[in-house]
Amino acid sequence: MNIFRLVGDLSHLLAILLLLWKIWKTRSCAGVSGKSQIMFGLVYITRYLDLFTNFISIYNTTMKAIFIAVAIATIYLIYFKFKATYDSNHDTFRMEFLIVPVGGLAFLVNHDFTALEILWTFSIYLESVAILPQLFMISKTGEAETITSHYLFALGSYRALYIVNWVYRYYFEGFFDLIAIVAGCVQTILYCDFFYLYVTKVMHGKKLSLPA
Amino acid sequence: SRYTILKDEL
Repeated sequence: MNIFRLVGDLSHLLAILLLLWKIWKTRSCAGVSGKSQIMFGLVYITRYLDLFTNFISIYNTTMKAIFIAVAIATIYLIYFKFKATYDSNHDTFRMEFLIVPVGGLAFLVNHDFTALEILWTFSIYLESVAILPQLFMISKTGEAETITSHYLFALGSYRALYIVNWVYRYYFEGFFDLIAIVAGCVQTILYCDFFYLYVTKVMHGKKLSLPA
Repeated sequence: SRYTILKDEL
């Protein structure tokens, strides 16, 4: 465990808790893409199946369990408890356009042709694109609430820190995982445009809105 | 395998 990964994980945790808290506190999930949240839920469930097969550390097990629980709670709030506030007519990204190609790719490009490994690979690929419905929704409505922007910023920071972590691990531990690194870089690139808007607008106290 | 699989990461 290095500092980049720890801060990255904490940033990831902060992001998902922030989103859950915002929905709970405002009793509304307006502006939040339920489709992105379903895909993140799928990411955690398919990746953390190893909770049942091997033990790494208390930290690892706890974080995995929290991620799965928070993801399921978020999906529940969006699709059940606060369904009336869900902005479904702006959340129009087709999930199958991501899940089907990503599933195909996981079958073709993986480390080992076993069920757990293919599901792990699927989750890595899916995570890299799971935020697209959320970004698409923001581009459709032309704006995002400030807390949603903070959520995206914390989530993007986690990805960026993971890249630094991989550079560190490559140099100091000789570890690298090509699948995780390529997918992680793709994912981070998707946040770049958003990062720019966040720094130029939200950090100066303005709401994130896109130029008309 | 040829790659080190970082299963300890989240």
